Amino acid sequence: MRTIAVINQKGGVGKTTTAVNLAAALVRAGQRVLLIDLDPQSHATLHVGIELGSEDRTIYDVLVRGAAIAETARLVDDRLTVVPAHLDLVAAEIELADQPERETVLARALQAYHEHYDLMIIDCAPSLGLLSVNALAAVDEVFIPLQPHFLALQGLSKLLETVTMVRDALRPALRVSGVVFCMSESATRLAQEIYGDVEQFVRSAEPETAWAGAIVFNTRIRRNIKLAECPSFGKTIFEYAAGSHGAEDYRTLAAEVLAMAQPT
Amino acid sequence: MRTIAVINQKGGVGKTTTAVNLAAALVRAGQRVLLIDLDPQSHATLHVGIELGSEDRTIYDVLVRGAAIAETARLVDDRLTVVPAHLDLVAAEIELADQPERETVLARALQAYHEHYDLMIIDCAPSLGLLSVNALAAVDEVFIPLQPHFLALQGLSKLLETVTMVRDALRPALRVSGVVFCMSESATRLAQEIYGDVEQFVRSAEPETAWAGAIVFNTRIRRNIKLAECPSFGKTIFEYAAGSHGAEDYRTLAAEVLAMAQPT
Ligand SMILES: Nc1ncnc2c1ncn2[C@@H]1O[C@H](COP(=O)(O)OP(=O)(O)OP(=O)(O)O)[C@@H](O)[C@H]1O
Ligand SMILES: Nc1ncnc2c1ncn2[C@@H]1O[C@H](COP(=O)(O)OP(=O)(O)OP(=O)(O)O)[C@@H](O)[C@H]1O
Ligand SMILES: [Mg+2]
Ligand SMILES: [Mg+2]
Repeated sequence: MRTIAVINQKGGVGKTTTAVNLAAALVRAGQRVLLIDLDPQSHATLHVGIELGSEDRTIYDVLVRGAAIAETARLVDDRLTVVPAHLDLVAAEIELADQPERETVLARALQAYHEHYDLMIIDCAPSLGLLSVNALAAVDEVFIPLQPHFLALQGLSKLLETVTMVRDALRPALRVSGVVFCMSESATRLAQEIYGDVEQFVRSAEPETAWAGAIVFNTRIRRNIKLAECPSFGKTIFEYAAGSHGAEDYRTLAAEVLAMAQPT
Repeated sequence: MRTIAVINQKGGVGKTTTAVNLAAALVRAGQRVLLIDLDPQSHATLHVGIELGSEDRTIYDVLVRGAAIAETARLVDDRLTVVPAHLDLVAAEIELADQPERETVLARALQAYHEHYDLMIIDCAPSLGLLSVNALAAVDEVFIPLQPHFLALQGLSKLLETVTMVRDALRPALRVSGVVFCMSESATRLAQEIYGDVEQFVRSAEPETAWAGAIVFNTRIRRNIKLAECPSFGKTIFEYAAGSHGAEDYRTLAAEVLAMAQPT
């Protein structure tokens, strides 16, 4: 099972839109995908149309109550299984704070599922706290959605620092394997400049860094209002507007993701 | 001195872009403005071109070391004074946590300055933690930047809850006085729907709520790449592209802000 965390502590850069629609595109390409909502805002949960009743268990129960992933996972699409989140997750960081091995609760909860799915994708909150550290300690790959804007780049070094720290302390196989430009207006000089800067930065990475060999995806997700509309219907872009640029972009991104060389 | 917190815990919705460019527009309309960067990300500080040396004091020193606002404030423009932020501000919430009256440190630091400026604007971090509570306890008005997207609306009730709580516990004069749509694509059905929903929501507010009488500004800030470019030059939109839609929109927003009826 390929394991991928979609992470960036900067808010509103396309994490959820990417996690959900990439997962949906991979499913349409024949993959079995597990999508985990690890954000107390529960936007991925909303996006796929899951409505939670008071009895429903979520990723909070997995992390804090020892529930099994299988007790919370829901099939929302042919091969798309989602572990939903609920606002109570906001308490998880505090409740886990004093526990031994608090950074690897998620990794251990997922151990039994590696044969069940081809890919697991985690939608992270805009934060580098304990929940996000759990995501990083549970995956081998990190995808960073980036908005090609100046202010949006400012937090990148802190994110790479955190990935490096988790790799060194908890998970040697962890690396940044992909960077995807989201909400991209490629016709602007600003975007072109930032594409160039980021590609250059990744190309010149020292071999021992956590982002050496990362792929800056050729596919850039264009601004497309359909992508902002479909969450309000609880649908992925493929269910809502399969012919749109948004659908096209996530379809080609999925193809690039599947074509990535895997470490042996 | 009118006191305004620009706040929304959702990331990347236009808080900094609004705080900085509205402040600059008000200065060009003849107002004396104090802009406070209350975000450890320090984007407002970057946006106005302030580069901090190791000796420079910031809002962190005001909150945690008892420095005076005057020791940190810098004139960056004719009448625009900025209190910068630095990443060390991230420690402030922890360092203030055990202090008595920890929610009103900022309010008390500002007491001596009410005659110095016509307006004070605070750029908040995407969070509802102790720093943002300090912002709310230091102002009479809240401006909420909103992206007219479905997911962007999800956190609004939590924000209004927090404003209400600070008003009831610490600052009776506090109210949401303005809502400004940012990064708006008015030609889309999604935006039109959300404008309508938000206007309806505000109109039907019960009289005792913290947002009764709030103005949903007619001025909507259109998407304009110039607004995303100018922070990389350390300039406001007026210094960078005075003829752009971005400059036009913040100019008309400033006019609306100055035309707002003030409580007697
Ligand atoms: N390519 C796109 N075109 C248009 N709108 C988009 C696009 N990608 C995302 N959006 C919209 O922009 C907003 C932010 O995107 P999204 O929620 O995916 O970001 P995020 O990084 O997950 O945010 P958060 O940090 O709050 O979790 C949402 O309203 C989303 O619907
Ligand atoms: N009207 C606009 N048109 C184009 N780009 C914009 C516009 N407003 C803001 N931006 C850009 O969008 C990004 C997010 O805006 P901004 O930083 O102002 O949001 P924020 O709410 O302050 O974010 P944060 O939550 O990280 O503090 C920035 O890169 C900014 O330059
Ligand atoms: Mg999200
Ligand atoms: Mg900001």
